[in-house]
This record gives sequence, C-alpha cells and structure tokens, in this order.
Amino acid sequence: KKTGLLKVFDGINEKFKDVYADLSDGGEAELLIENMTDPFQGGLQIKARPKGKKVHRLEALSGGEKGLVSMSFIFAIQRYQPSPFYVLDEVDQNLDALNARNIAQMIKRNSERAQFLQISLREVTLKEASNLVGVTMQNDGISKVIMKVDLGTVKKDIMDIKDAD
Amino acid sequence: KKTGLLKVFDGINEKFKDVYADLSDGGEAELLIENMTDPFQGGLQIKARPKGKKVHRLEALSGGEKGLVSMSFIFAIQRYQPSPFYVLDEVDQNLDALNARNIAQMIKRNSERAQFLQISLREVTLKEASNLVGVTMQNDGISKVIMKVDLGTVKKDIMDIKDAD
Amino acid sequence: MYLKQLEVENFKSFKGKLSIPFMDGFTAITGPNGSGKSNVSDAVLFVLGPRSSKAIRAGKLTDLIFNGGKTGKPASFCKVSLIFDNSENILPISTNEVKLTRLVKRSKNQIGYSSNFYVNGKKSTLGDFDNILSHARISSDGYNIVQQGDITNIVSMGGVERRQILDEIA
Amino acid sequence: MYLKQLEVENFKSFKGKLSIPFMDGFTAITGPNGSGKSNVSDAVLFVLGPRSSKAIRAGKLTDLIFNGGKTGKPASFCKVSLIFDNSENILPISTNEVKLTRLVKRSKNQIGYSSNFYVNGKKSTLGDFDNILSHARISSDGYNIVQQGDITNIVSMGGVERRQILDEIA
Ligand SMILES: Nc1ncnc2c1ncn2[C@@H]1O[C@H](COP(=O)(O)OP(=O)(O)OP(=O)(O)O)[C@@H](O)[C@H]1O
Ligand SMILES: Nc1ncnc2c1ncn2[C@@H]1O[C@H](COP(=O)(O)OP(=O)(O)OP(=O)(O)O)[C@@H](O)[C@H]1O
Ligand SMILES: [Mg+2]
Ligand SMILES: [Mg+2]
Repeated sequence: KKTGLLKVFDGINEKFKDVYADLSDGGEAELLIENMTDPFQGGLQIKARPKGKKVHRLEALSGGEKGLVSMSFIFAIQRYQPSPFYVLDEVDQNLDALNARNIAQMIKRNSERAQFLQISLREVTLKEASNLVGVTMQNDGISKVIMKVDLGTVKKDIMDIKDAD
Repeated sequence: KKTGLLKVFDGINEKFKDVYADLSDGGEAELLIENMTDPFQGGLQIKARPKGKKVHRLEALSGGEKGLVSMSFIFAIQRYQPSPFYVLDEVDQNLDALNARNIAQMIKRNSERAQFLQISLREVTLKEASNLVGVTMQNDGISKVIMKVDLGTVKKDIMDIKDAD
Repeated sequence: MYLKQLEVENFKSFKGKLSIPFMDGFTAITGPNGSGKSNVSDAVLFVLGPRSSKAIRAGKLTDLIFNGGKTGKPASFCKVSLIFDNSENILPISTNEVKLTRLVKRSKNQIGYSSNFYVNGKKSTLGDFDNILSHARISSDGYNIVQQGDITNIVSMGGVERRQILDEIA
Repeated sequence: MYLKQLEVENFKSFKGKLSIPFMDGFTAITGPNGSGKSNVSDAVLFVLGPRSSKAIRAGKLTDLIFNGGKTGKPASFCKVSLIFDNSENILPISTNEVKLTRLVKRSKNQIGYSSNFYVNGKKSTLGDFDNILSHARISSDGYNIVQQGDITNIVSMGGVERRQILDEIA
C-alpha cells in the first residue's frame, strides 16, 4: 500500500514539475509528502515559485497563479493516468488572457490523446477549440443546444453582445 | 436594537429588489429574515428568481446568476448607506460579457456619487471605466504601476497578448 | 474511445429528449449565464454516479428532474445516457458503442423516487458502471470532471484531502 | 470626498516608495496574473485595519513587508498611506487632505514587530482611525472592499453570517 502510493507520488510529481515549468514559462513547483515514513499519517503539500519570484506560502500566490498551479496538478494526474475524456468547467475564470490561452493550447495538444470538453466564457479559450457548441435559453427556462457554431455566431447570437470581451 | 435592525433590513431589501430587477432585466429577488419575532435568533435568507424561471433554492442558480445576486446585495448596501469610495476585485470573474458590461455600467452610474476602483481582467469592463491604471511586473518580483493607460496599450504592452479576449 | 453522444431527457433545464453529439478532440461549450452549460457537465456526472448528490448541485435527486420551466408542468422522471465509442474495445462490452443510462423517477406518492442504471438498454447497477468505467480509468471522484469553482479548491484544500486524491489513483 | 492618493513603501510586491494618484469616479485596474493588482487592494485594507491579518492574505503582519523579490534583500518595514480629499469636511479633521498612515517594522530580533498608526503625520491609534473613518461610513468590515473571490461568498455563506452584515450597519 505504501509503496503503491509512493510510486504514484513519484510519477505524478515528475509530471507536475514539467507541466508547471511549461505553463509558467520557467517557474518551479513540486509536490511534497509531509510524512515520508508513514505517508498515510500526513498530507500532500504543494510548493510553487512563479518565475522571477521567491518561494512563497501557497496562500500568498495570486488568484491566477493559484489557477496555474491547480491546472498543472490536474494535467499531471491526466498524464500519469490517462483517461479517454475530460470535462473542465470555467477553469480559466481567474486567468489573464495570456495564461488562459496557454492553458487552452495545452488542452489542444492533450486532445490528440484524449477528448476534452471545456466550458468557457473567454474568447481566447474558444478560439483554440476545434469544435464549438452553444447552449442558450429563451425566457422560458428551457435550455437549447446549438451545434457547430463559429466564433462570430457566438458573439452575436449566443452571447448577445456585439463587441464582446 | 431590534427596531434598528428591521429598519436597516427594510431599507436594504427595497434597494435589493430594485437593483436585482434592473441587473437581471426583470427577475425578482428579496431578502427574508428567518425569525421575525427575534431576528437575532435567525439568519438572513436570499430568494432570487431569474427572468423566465421558477424560484429555486439559491444553490441551484448558476455561477453567473449567483454573481448577479451578490452584486445586487452589495449595490443595495451601498445605496442604503453610501460611502465615498469602494474597491471591487474581479467581481466579474463568472459573468458573461453582457452581465459583466451591465455591472460595469451600473458602477459607472454609481461613480457619480462615489469613487470606484475595480480590478478586472475583462475587456468589456475596462471599456466602461473613465480611468485606466496598469500594474505590471518584470521577472524581478517587483510591481510597477503605469498611470493613464489606454485600452490599446493594455492589450499590447501590459497583458502581452496581441489579440486578447 | 471517446464520448460520442450525450442524451438527456427532462434533466434539469433540458425539457423533453435532446441528443448532443460530440466530436473527439477539443470541444468548447459556451453560452450566456444560466443557459445550462454546467447542467451538461452535471448530466455526465449524474451517470458516472457521484458519491453524493451535492456534487450535482441538488438537494435531493428529484431536484434534477425538469421543473417545467416558467410555465410548464414538472416532469415525472429524468434520464441521461452516455454513449461511448468502443471500437478499440477498451470497455469490457463486445459492442462498438456502449450506452450507459441512468433513470430517476418520482414515485407515485411524489415524495420518494426510484433510481435505475442500464447498460445498452439492459438493467444494471452502479457497481457495474464503476467496474466498466474503471477499465477506461473514468471515475466520478477522479479528476475527469472539474466542476465550476473546483479549480480554486485544489490549492485551498488541506494536505490530507489532497493526498487522498493520490490514494484513489494508487 | 475620495481617495486621492495611495502611497506604498515596501508593501508586499512594491519595492521602495511608490505613490499612486487616483481620480474621482470610476477607475479600472488591470494587469497580468501575479503582477500586484490585489496587493493594491490589500494596501488599502491594511490601513483600514482589518480585524484579522488573514484578510490581507498574510500569515503574520511581517509577511506584508517586501521580501526582496528575486534577488534583493528583504526590507525591514512596510508603510502605507491613504490620502483622502477632505474639502467637504466629511472627516472630523480641519485639513483639506487627510493622510492616514500605517507602519509595520520588524523588531531587531527579527521575530517581533511593531505596528503604528499616524494621522497627518502625528502618532495615532487604530481606534482613532475607526472613529475618523466612521464619519464617512468607511469600514474594513463593511462592503467598501470586496476582495478577490469574496463575490462567491455572499451566496454561499450561512444566513446568520449574512444577517451580521446588517447588524454592523444598524
Ligand atoms: N430541475 C430543474 N428544472 C429546470 N431548471 C433547472 C433545474 N435545475 C436547475 N435548473 C436551472 O438551471 C440553471 C443553471 O444552469 P447552469 O448552472 O448550467 O448555467 P450555466 O450555463 O453554467 O451558467 P454560468 O455561465 O452562470 O455558469 C438555473 O438557472 C436553474 O434555474
Ligand atoms: N511580502 C512580499 N514581498 C514580495 N512579494 C510579495 C509579498 N507578498 C506577496 N507578494 C507577491 O505578490 C504576488 C501576488 O500579487 P497579487 O495577488 O496582487 O496579484 P494579482 O495582480 O492580483 O494577480 P491575479 O490577476 O492572478 O489575481 C505574489 O506572486 C507574491 O509573490
Ligand atoms: Mg456554469
Ligand atoms: Mg488578484
């Protein structure tokens, strides 16, 4: 049991380091088992140092920096134990345009090996997807799904805003 | 003490109903004191019904619908007991482009009576502001502030993405 | 293997029967606030059988049945099917497609409900689903589905809870 | 009355002395993730004296002192001043501008710290600040400052906690 956990830990930690360094353009992060002699007595910590900064407590990171750490953790699990499909719901909510695009581009690369459904309100994310699905609702409380939309239709008809952000 | 609380409750509730009806383009919402005989024994509930929908438990609302309810509550407090200045940090994180713009436009109207500083990553919000301030950081961990930026500069130089969302 | 189609019937804000085909690769889903995007993700989670109904934002399972919308009558059941492409035989079922269905029906007395699982139309159990899906490493508790707001939990959760994610995988 | 200027010195990611003028009306603040936007809001909250340091995302007050960035040496103190336009005499101070300053200094022994408050340069107390600011209905616990992520708390907090917001106002 303990060797099983440590094997999973090593595998995911290695991927986590790679993914975070990639997404943060040179930052460093790692996972740490609090109690190496008996891992089940302690927890799993995360240490992250964004590029150009000193190491901080995880709580001192900004909202977007935390989002990048979380996505790195999720991608690391996915790389260690690939599954055929994933659903991600507004994981880009605190990311700036650059980080949101980087995450979407990583999803795009990962989508060669697995199916990704990503729910998003951000144009920079929608631009990276291969397929676009719209969900709308008239004033009757009933959801309708519009298949194969293009970005132009999304901004005009679905999001109802001509010069959307 | 009880009459004081009930007076505040009535005042804020009235404003809350107005603001939510305005922001949700015709939805209905109200505040409810759980224990009217002894308000201090109970809590304060919120009931909200987005336009075209049945009344739901508050938890069943979507992320953006909850954001609208929260902002209505904050604006109601501000209207009942106006203060000279406010700081709002990424309150538009779960809002679609239309709702984000509506909130920004309400802030713009309120800013005739009070000062508002709103931190945002969304272009649709930045467009509504009268003044724009940029905060950046090179790879040295030191924040710099750039005064009086225009939206074009923000997209190119500050957010470092040419065709930002 | 990928999710080829999602069929929803009277599930949350989806009235009547609706079939949503999905492509392989990267699909983005967008739309206004409150339109039903997260309900799509809840529909997937509903079939995968989360340990708790809280994960699909419902107080009780019957909260998931279409409530009639603004003016209509509430439905009496909700049904969701996930149709997976199984041409590579990853799932231990011999068909090219595997259809996993979950049905929740209100009881006649309007208080209780029944909950049933089906594989390719034949009655099954949640245990069977878990077993079938584990072959593809799909689980409702793993990180296949990251719900709205979850992204901020990973950093804020305690160390032990975070370790338990690895325990699941081990 | 409005916040005319924010002066920060060695506060969080702001090295050395920096003065940020603000206009009246609606100002938006933007910039990349991690650049220091929320630190601006923390600087305001720092002077208003929140009940707990958790509100400014610090374990202890000395976490707020500039840590030197990538290569530099940590500073020994941090200081923030809020300069309000008081031409309408809302604040009970007879000057046209009111400057509220808070200073936190590391002790020589590197473990403790001292925390001081000043009004227009003269030593004061947090109680004085509270009293002065209450004339303008500015409080660190009211809804003048909505921190990042707070927006989701209003709906998810319990009824009693929500009622307590009204108690404060009453
Ligand atoms: N049983 C039900 N019957 C009808 N409608 C329901 C039911 N359960 C939930 N809903 C509706 O679904 C809506 C929420 O949908 P959902 O959370 O999917 O929105 P969303 O598109 O994700 O929005 P956002 O962008 O704000 O996250 C609610 O407004 C609620 O009224
Ligand atoms: N005492 C300190 N000394 C130096 N840097 C600090 C200190 N405390 C916090 N920081 C830095 O401040 C950064 C966070 O800044 P902040 O939260 O203001 O970012 P932000 O612009 O709001 O980003 P986001 O858009 O992601 O919310 C952290 O990366 C952290 O390294
Ligand atoms: Mg949603
Ligand atoms: Mg921030």
